[in-house]
Amino acid sequence: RQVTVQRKEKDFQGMLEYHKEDEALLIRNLVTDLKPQALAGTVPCLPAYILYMCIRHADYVNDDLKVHSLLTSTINGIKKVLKKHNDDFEMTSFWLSNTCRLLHCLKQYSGDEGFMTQNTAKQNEHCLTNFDLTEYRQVLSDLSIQIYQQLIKISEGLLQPMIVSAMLENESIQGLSGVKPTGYRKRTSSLADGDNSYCLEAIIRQMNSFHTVMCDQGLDPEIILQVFKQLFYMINAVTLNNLLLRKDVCSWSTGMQLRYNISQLEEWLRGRNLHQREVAETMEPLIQAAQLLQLKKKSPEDAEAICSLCTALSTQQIVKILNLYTPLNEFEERVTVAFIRTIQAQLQERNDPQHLLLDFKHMFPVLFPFNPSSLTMDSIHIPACLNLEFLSEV
Amino acid sequence: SAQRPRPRVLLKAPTLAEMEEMNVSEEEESP
Repeated sequence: RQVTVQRKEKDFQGMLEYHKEDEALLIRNLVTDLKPQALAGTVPCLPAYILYMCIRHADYVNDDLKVHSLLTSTINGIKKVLKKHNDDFEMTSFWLSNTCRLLHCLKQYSGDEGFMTQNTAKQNEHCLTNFDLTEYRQVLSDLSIQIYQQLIKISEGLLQPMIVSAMLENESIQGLSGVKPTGYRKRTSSLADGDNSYCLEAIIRQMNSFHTVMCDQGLDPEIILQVFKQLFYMINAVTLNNLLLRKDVCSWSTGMQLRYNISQLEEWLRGRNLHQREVAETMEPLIQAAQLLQLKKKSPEDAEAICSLCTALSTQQIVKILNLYTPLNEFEERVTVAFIRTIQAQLQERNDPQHLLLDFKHMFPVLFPFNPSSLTMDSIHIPACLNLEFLSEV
Repeated sequence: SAQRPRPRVLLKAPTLAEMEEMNVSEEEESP
């Protein structure tokens, strides 16, 4: 991408001055009326850097009221945009990136040595001189959590309708439909309003879109990873819950298709460099459920193999899947009661949770690790499309 | 060293919820 960073102006010290009466215009043009697409090709998180340069000038002239007022208007402006665009992934991701970047700037240039270890000498010259904005950092951190939660809600809302049909119902392995259990009508997943079936490709396309937007907007990689950990957890939970409630999908062939689908998702994670332990681990219960459907379920040795393999599934879940398991044809036997009792006996010492279904709305706590920028304020150029001519470079 | 002394004056900030309340009451006051 083209990055519009100019060579530094000779006398520009990386501060931006404005008259107090222009504050509302600044917030309107830079926050409430801004369309993220207008900044394509510019430095990611440009609004955050511009706001920091304005804060820095107010700090430089020791005007605490101006700092208070600008930060309060900024925060209220961001909240207003988020409320107006509460189903817009791109807008929400854009303001998460910028709020986090502003928070990083307030740390990086706080004068606190703990946050300055990676600063260049030039960047150290751009630190705040008069005010300690620790309390505002807390407000921005709380705001970032709110925005993150909105982002997860939007992305889950887009993905959730696809999950059951893409993970459990769609048959992409050729010839597998011939070995499905007989006697079950093909079901549509949740809604009964016509064709709402999705293939795995639809989930992958949607996740590609999320990932591209977040990367382009300069969202911190650690946060992107947490978004996908959350989304993969939801895919796991929704799929496993359906498997635990539907006899027609508890079969060898669904197990095979499911394992293939999970491996496609893992491949996607690897391709996007997101295949970290904490993300991949969220899929473990589903991987084990798919393997459980495929394993032999007859001898004591089979029982032992199942018990040692299914460590991420509770006893209740293992027993439920075995009870629901549907033979493919008349040559395959049902799982016997005796076999299920053997499994229960072997697992009785496990201290398993008592609930059968997973809480698919569970949210992992989010963390925003400090991520200083290598950009120097005096290298940042303000594009004309922002209509901020009233800002003076100092 | 190019490092500057640590900023000294702590600017007190309202919480996010307090900010929202202030913002709502300002909007109510305006015609």
